[in-house]
Amino acid sequence: MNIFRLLGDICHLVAIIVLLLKIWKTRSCAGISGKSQILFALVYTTRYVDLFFTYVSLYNSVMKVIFLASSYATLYLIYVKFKATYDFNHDTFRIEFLLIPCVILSLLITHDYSPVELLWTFSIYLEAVAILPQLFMVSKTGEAETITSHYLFALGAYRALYIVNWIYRYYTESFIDGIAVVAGIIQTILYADFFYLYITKVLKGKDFKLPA
Amino acid sequence: YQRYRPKDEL
Repeated sequence: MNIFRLLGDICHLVAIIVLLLKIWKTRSCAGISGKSQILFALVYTTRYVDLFFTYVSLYNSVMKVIFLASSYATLYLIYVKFKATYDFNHDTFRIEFLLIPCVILSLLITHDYSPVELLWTFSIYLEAVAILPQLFMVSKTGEAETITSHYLFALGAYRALYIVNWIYRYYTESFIDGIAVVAGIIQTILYADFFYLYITKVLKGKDFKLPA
Repeated sequence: YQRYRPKDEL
């Protein structure tokens, strides 16, 4: 464990908590893409099946359980408890356009053809693009609530910090995993536009609105 | 260089 990975995990945790609190406190999931949240639940489910086979550390297991539980709690809030506030008219991204290529890619480029390894590879590819329905929704409505933009920033920053962690591990542990690195870089690039607007607008106290 | 799945990462 190094500081970059720890900070990345903290950002990830903060993002999830911010999203849950936003929905809970405002009693509304307006502006949140349920489809992105379905994809994230799928990402955690397929990646953390190794919870039952591989023990790394208490930290590792606890975080996995938190990510799994919070992703399903988020789905419950969006699709059950606060369903009336779910903005399905703007959440129109076709997730099969992400799921099918991710399945195919994980069958083509993987470390090993074992079920756990294939599921992990799929989860890495899917995570890279899972935010697209949310970004699509923001681009459709042209705006995001400030709290939603904080959520997106923390979620994007997490993988960016992981990239620094991989560079660090490359030099200190001679460790490199091509699949995670390439997917992680693509994932971070998808947030780049958002990062720019977040830093130039939200951090200066303005609302997050896309340029007309 | 070791190339494998980083099992310790989340």
